[in-house]
Amino acid sequence: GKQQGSIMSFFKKQ
Amino acid sequence: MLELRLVQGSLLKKVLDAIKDLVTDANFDCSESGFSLQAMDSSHVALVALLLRSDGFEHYRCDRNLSMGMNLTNMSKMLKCAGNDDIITIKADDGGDSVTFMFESPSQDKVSDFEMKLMDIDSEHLGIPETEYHAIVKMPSAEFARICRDLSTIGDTVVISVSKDGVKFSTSGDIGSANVVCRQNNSVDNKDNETVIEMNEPVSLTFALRYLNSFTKATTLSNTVTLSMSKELPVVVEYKIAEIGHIRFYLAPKIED
Repeated sequence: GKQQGSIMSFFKKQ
Repeated sequence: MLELRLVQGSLLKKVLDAIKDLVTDANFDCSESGFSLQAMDSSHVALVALLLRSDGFEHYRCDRNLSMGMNLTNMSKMLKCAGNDDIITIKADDGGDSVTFMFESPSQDKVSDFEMKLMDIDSEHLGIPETEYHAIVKMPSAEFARICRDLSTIGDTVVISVSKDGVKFSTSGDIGSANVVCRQNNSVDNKDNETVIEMNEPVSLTFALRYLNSFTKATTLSNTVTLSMSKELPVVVEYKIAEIGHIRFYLAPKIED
């Protein structure tokens, strides 16, 4: 099935 | 010293209504360019970015950059005490531990001030890269809200697919399945009723409906909503805030293991 990813895996900490 | 006077105070009330269920605590950042916020929901699946540009305020004074940690539930309680036609002024001192919301009735015969304690919030500011999106759909915000609400009675997730035929919202659950297709249309009378699809390549992404439903609390801010999508990237759900800025929600897609 599909898993919910975290938004933090797309946008990096500044 | 910070002093921001917003004639259309109801906008700030609506902004809080739109984000307070998604985010509990957040830092409001104030700079020369505007009043902004970036925050994630507690499970780090969605991110909200708000910008109210300084030129949208009747009076905007921000002597130096200031970050003010606020509990959004408490802030919302205070803003609910402002009338819909009230002018709202946000005031704070540099290094102070509180913020004051001043409400003025349109006829200036009633002035209230509410002081709220600030809090220290450890928040991580994320860099959102500039992206060329594969597909951008602009549609009436009420229509988008209706679709998300309807589909969430059938299933938990929605597949949003953009093709040359239009944008399709699909879900399935225990009781059955549903598809809603919106085709591009051009409304001569009212641009707000248009569905406009810009597509470089077809894209199909899966999202949790409960987050999209939460985003649609911003529907009162704008007659239209824009969905920007690229393969395997978060969708951007954007509501423009008349003449002053925007609220953008980013939602991570559900991805195959």
